[in-house]
Amino acid sequence: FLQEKITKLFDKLSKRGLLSEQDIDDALKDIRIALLEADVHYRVVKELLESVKQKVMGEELAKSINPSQFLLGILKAELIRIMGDPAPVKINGTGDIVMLVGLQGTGKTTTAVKLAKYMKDKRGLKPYLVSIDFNRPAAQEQLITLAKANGFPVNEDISSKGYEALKDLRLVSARQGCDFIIVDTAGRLHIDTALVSELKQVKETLNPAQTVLVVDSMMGHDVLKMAEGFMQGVGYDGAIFTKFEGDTRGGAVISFRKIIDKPIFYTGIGEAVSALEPFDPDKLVARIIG
Amino acid sequence: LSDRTDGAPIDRERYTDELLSLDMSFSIAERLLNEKETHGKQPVDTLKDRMKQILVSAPLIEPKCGILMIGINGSGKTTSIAKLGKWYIDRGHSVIVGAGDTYRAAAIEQLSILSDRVGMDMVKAMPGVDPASVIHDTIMAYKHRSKDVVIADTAGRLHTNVNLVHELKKIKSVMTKAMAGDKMATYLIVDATIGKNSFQQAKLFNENIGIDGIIITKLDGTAKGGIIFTICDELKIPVVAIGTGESAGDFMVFDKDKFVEELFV
Ligand SMILES: Nc1nc2c(ncn2[C@@H]2O[C@H](COP(=O)(O)OP(=O)(O)OP(=O)(O)O)[C@@H](O)[C@H]2O)c(=O)[nH]1
Ligand SMILES: Nc1nc2c(ncn2[C@@H]2O[C@H](COP(=O)(O)OP(=O)(O)OP(=O)(O)O)[C@@H](O)[C@H]2O)c(=O)[nH]1
Ligand SMILES: [Mg+2]
Ligand SMILES: [Mg+2]
Repeated sequence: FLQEKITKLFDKLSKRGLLSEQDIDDALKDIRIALLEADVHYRVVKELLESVKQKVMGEELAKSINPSQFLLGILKAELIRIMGDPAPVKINGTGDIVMLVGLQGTGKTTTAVKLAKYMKDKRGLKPYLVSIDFNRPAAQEQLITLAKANGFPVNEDISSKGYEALKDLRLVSARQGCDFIIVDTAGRLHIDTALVSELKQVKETLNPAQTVLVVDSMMGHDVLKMAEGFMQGVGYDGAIFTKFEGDTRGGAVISFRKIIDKPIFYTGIGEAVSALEPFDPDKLVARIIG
Repeated sequence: LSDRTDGAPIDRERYTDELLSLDMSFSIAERLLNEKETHGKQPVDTLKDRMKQILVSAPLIEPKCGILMIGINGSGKTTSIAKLGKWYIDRGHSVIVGAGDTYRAAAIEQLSILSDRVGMDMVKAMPGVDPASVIHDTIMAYKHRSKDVVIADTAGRLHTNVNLVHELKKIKSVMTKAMAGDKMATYLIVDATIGKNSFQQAKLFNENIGIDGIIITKLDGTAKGGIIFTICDELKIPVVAIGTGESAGDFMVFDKDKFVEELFV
């Protein structure tokens, strides 16, 4: 862990007396490698180290009693600042639509049902689920199976292979006594202009209260291109990071927050429908620093 | 990465950033760029050669054989079975698949649709049934129907989930026993968009289950899958194929020279 590395480094350095600028640069190099190994984008690492170095130089680290803790404290504060606060998905019980978008296999379909459960349990809102994934084999069946297993109303008319399912969506949902609607979409690449513009058109038709980007927490450098691509092509209000319960350091979360600056609503922490919790910035920072 | 041929030495900082952006590890990037320039050779060509030397490739297993597909959730296992199946079918072999994901919603339906499309037999059971028993029954069908290739699908799982890794060990041992001497390969499906965690996956799955080859998927996106340099360098596990799209035809045998060349523009 970074904490151990930096503490070791400074213990070694402080034996030689006062810290020089070179010593600080050595420590920053160790931090750089640790952040890169944690999958933080190299651009974000540079910006982060710049701001840490500025704060460190201005604070007379060399004279500090415990330089390693001091330096790590600055880094930690910087990371926490970047994380921002978790935010809830902004929906009311007035037929609001939440649309889930993202790359293939990130967990959209599973997260759709998790979000339904979360809103029902925490806010008493009754969800209506619908899939407009007409591409992936058995995508509709997957959402229907999950929804029914958890007692949520779901569109079961999978015969219409088009956007017929969206025509009277709010009406259908209201008729079933539902308060809000979750729309699952097919995974797609941010560079697939046809599919991205199709999604944009669907968004304009639906006018969702919230569009949520569903992201795999283990993503590497591609997170920025992907997040920027979806923002330009479709637009979204925030993200849910899935598969967060593994041993990934989650650097993609930091990169996303630093560059995109949209809130992170929740993290997926398992395959179970209950495995969704509000984004916890401290947990993520602890994975990197220790 | 810029493919310059003007003989000028490489701009270390710029090339380091470019290599890092492929999800290559810092230590390998440094190593590649710190080695002395080779005389008489374009610096970029020297870099390419060193990159190619790190990669390990191997051919796909030859029939008659069995293949166990493993990997984390959403990496592309089920879709890759369709691709692999089609690859063998195009070369005149018959393929049977086992619906070994008895857990995830509509996993069996998904594989069933793909099997019909590509022309593979499929053995399945009710959801919730022990995956090892479905795979065992699939191998029996592979033998009785004299199929050339049997491919077993498994549910996605994280390498950190002790119970699921244990389940996978059992699946593999049941499959090995059922194959009764026929060749078998375990392929790890790696999603190119994932960063350093793919190395952890390869390391832990290899330690616990044993991996014979890697298929790296989703290379049709903007991710480059540079983590395979670390996987090949440290674990010496070969890459056997790549996935380049969602259709059964979006599949290629791994060519390490081509892979490296395509990282440069
Ligand atoms: N371990 C873990 N697995 C998850 C999590 N969220 C989803 N999954 C699993 O990830 C895999 C992919 O999930 P899906 O819901 O099918 O993903 P998707 O984005 O809808 O996929 P496409 O529709 O093909 O783009 C499944 O095996 C899920 O069970 C999570 O938080 N943790
Ligand atoms: N663009 C692209 N998408 C792919 C590729 N391979 C798979 N996919 C997509 O990724 C998503 C997940 O693929 P699956 O085959 O269901 O993945 P899996 O590993 O079986 O998932 P689980 O069984 O849930 O763990 C689907 O939408 C696939 O179409 C690829 O090479 N390129
Ligand atoms: Mg889906
Ligand atoms: Mg699957």
